Amino acid sequence: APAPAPDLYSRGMDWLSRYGYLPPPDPRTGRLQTKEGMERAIRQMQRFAGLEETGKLDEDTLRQMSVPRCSLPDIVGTEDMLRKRRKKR
Amino acid sequence: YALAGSSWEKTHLRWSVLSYPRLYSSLSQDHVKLILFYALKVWSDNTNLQFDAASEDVADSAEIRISFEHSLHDDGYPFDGKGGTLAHAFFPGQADISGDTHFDDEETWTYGARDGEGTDLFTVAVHEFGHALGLSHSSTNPSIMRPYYQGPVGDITKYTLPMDDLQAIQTLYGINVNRATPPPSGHSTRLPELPKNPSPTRTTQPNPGHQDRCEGGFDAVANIRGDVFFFKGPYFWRIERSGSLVSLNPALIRNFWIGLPPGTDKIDAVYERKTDSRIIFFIGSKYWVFKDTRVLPGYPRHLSEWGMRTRDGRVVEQVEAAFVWAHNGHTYLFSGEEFWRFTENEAQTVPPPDADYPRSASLWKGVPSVPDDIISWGKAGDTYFFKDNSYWVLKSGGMDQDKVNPKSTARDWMFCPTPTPDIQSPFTPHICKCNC
Repeated sequence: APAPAPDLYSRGMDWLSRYGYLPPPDPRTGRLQTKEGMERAIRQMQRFAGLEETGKLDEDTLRQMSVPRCSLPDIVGTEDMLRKRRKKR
Repeated sequence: YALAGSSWEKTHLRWSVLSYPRLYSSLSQDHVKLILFYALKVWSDNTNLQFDAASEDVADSAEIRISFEHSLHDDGYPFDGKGGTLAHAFFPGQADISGDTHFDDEETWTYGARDGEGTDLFTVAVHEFGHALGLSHSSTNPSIMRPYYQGPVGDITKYTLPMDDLQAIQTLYGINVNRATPPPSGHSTRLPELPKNPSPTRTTQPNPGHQDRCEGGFDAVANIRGDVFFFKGPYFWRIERSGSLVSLNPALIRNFWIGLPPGTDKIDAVYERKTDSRIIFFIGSKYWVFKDTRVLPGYPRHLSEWGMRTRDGRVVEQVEAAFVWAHNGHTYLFSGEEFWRFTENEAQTVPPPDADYPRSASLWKGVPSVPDDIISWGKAGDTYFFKDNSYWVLKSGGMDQDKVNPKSTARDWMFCPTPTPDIQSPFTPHICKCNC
């Protein structure tokens, strides 16, 4: 099925989730990302990529997000690990 | 450096290549194997690691199994076509998939080519083998384990790991400063050189500035197989169904859509036909029908075959917008301030317009009556009207919403920065400074 309407913010969220900067969306709880959480994730991504830490999806950040890259996440989040451990148990 | 938290319990590892590039790369199988050999070698030089090519009968049981895959390939990390994600590898462990290294077969894998002329297999392979040996992504510069593609590294026979990566691999597998892996038997220490002259099939590289895409004014926009194509002049940009732009740089229309005439520098409208998924291009008073990316024999043909006449009886000489409305499956063509509806069917390649058409484009309330182009997109089949650098969305099936606010095409589709408000604008709030 075609994706929902494009939106810069949701594209950014998708990218940040995919590479471990934001916890993945949880359809069971419908948890929303907070503005602060998003900004923190963008800063972390910018720090990792060696960009100026603005906390915003600025031009440099968007350009960096478009650079071809490895599929594996940059950050293996504690939440992700906890979830896996819980699942295993 | 960052370690994944697992490593191989032995230092003698076997590797095998289960498949080779099939789609776009011109590298031979021998060449690929040699490049991969050298990419592994950089990790065994100065460590206790040793790599042996597994013989064919035990290729499946090698620790590091290499393959070229595309899109979904049953490991939870689908590839996404050219650009985007290039490759991945699985960390060491007991699972069957541990150590497996996958390259996206939809990349144009190259060796020794100039930066920008493909994706350098050696650079990516060194990075992925780092994962297969137990290294995570590093933010250090320089490090081959930075997650972003870094381009060719020069002479691959002389390449050595940056200090960050060397320390990481020596932490996992120990130091052995005296050992350098010899090249595989039958090969000299030098890799075969690539031809100096460009191949005859080499494509022209477009290089318009980013302003081109940020300024809007697209000639045509089309939803083709769920991807959205933005055509402007001789170039196009492509947005995948996930919403990501394949590249900030455009592609030349004629390099991808094969069969358009030389000198094609403007597309009026494009749409994907519902009945057979053929793609129809309108340029001036002619139209072309494509099967995938190649034009069908017998085209172009004259637009007059579509039977479109204006309300004052003139034959339509140009189409400005075309789309299939997901809401009802009909095809709509716009020209001037009028539009025609078609009920396409498998029996007639070009059916006559439906009765009672043309109608006035002003029936579509709140949107430009002479749009640059229109698409139907999204799960709900909303209609997107594009004009200059803005777009308007009419919710599924609707033609007369109360309020339709224009949005920025540059910002929402082309990954351009939000325009800075003009300081002369009456809408810019005044900022007062108080020095009290």
